[in-house]
Amino acid sequence: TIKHPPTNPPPRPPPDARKKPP
Amino acid sequence: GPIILQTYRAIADYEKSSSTEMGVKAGDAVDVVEKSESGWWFCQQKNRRGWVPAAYLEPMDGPDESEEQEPNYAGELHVVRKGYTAAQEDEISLKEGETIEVIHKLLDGWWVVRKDEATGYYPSMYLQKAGEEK
Repeated sequence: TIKHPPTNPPPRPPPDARKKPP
Repeated sequence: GPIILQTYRAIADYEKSSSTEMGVKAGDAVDVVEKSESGWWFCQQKNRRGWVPAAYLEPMDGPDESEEQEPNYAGELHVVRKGYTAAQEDEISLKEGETIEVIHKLLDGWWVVRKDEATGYYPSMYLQKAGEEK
């Protein structure tokens, strides 16, 4: 069974690894 | 028939911070089992499984634009349910109770919001559509 997702916001990767620039 | 899972690749190392999460290394291929609206995706890799932040994953077969919503520059009113202080340059700091406009809902759990003249990314799980009960 899949448990509930964590209740904290999912972290974002460091800017230089980001797939899409802001 | 068999269930075909979407395969994604990790764009950076992620170290898990709780037991239900799964850590990944940059370049790892993982199968996505469930995409939670929170931006946490339940993934599996061989015999490992757990939640991974969607922002660390990119589709193996080109961009997955079909699932991505278009920006709505008119904005959709939301109320801040929980304050958050920006940790990166492109994020925005907001306080609980503030009313803001959501202009782009992204699947990774970080939405683009506008408050007065400022825009930035904010955790979607801390926002609530204006006029709706929690």
